[in-house]
Amino acid sequence: MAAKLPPVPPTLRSVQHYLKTATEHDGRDAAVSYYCRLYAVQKSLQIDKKSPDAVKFITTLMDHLEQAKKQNADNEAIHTETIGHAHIEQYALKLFLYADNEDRSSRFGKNVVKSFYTAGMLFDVLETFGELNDDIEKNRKYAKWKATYIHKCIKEGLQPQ
Amino acid sequence: SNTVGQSTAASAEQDDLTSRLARLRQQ
Repeated sequence: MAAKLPPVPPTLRSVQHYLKTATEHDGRDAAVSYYCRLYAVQKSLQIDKKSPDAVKFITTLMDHLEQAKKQNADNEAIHTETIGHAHIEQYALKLFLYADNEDRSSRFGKNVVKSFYTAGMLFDVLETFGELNDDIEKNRKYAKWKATYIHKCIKEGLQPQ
Repeated sequence: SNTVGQSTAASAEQDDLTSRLARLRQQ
């Protein structure tokens, strides 16, 4: 289900990445889209729940989440957060391991950058379910660092080490 | 006054967003 949202207000620009990941998963994995947007709502409420633009934006996002929950009545990962937690964690780890394997095999490409990047975003989304354990925390830092590093190497025509 | 009314309305809207999120997650 594609989301038609108003533009992200300047105060909430940092949640834009999660909304982009949500949009990329619309039609591919409804639970991933749902929890990315849920995380974006949580973060937005922490950052700015006072300015009229932010209130309008969060309200629209919330409308969308409520609708998504109704439209995915048979999706257990959306309706039961413990299942959702496991689903997002497995999905993020799968992406992370794919990228890590490609990296260790010296196969660098935009898809590796994208996989590390998305895994990093989804490790953030896991905060929805509580504090991250040490392994996830480590993977999150590593995935984000690797995405930035390989991206920089590709851009500058350097061979990642 | 109008200002008090507006700020009460804004505060109610914020509470509403927080409780809407809580309800969504509990359903």
